[in-house]
Amino acid sequence: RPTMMNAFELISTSQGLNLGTLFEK
Amino acid sequence: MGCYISKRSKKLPGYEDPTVLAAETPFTVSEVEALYELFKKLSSSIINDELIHKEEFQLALFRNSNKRNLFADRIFDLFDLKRNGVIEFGEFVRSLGVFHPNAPQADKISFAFRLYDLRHTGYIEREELKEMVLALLHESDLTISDDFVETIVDKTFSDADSKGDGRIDPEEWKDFVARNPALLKNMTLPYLKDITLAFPSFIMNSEAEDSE
Repeated sequence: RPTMMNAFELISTSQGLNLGTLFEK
Repeated sequence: MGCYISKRSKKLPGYEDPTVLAAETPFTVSEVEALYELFKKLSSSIINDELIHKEEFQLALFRNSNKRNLFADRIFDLFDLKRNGVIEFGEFVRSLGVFHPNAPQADKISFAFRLYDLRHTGYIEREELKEMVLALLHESDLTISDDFVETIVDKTFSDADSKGDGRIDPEEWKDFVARNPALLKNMTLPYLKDITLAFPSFIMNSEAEDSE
């Protein structure tokens, strides 16, 4: 049975939370 | 750009002594100086005033200064410790310190909680969680039925809200994150360990002897 997706896990994929982008040249 | 310009710009308001910032964060003095190079780049992308404006933050994150995003707004607001609408250098370093691989886990847990507590009530409420899920779906151009969104939110809430009072408090959040460590993945930026390699030009501008 597939595990139900955790809502916070879904949210944490937001591009707005990916601060690694700040370090890209 | 030569050293004269760099040293003069360090006297601008908002600049803070790297040794003070290094003492308060997981960064070394050299790393704070390297972060200053990144800060200068971000804070001059639209208005060259050594302050990161919301549009500059959006430009760095999305390559688009007009792209509104709920989560980017929340991050910006949390970085803006003085709540004056801009991110100063000291605020930038102190806030990024939480994302350092060596920062205390408790700081990351607390930052993520404040991030998701959209209305600053001290709790993550069901409505807030649903709003964030809908924002993520909108951002990703995903279409999921409202019934399924309700199901995801209900399931998450039943897992996280162990006291069953309809809201997630900081203690429940801490327990929930301990059971789901993947939730803190984006609270750590491996780049911060190599920041002096990413922005080596700080060496040319360094004023302080490194403490390490």
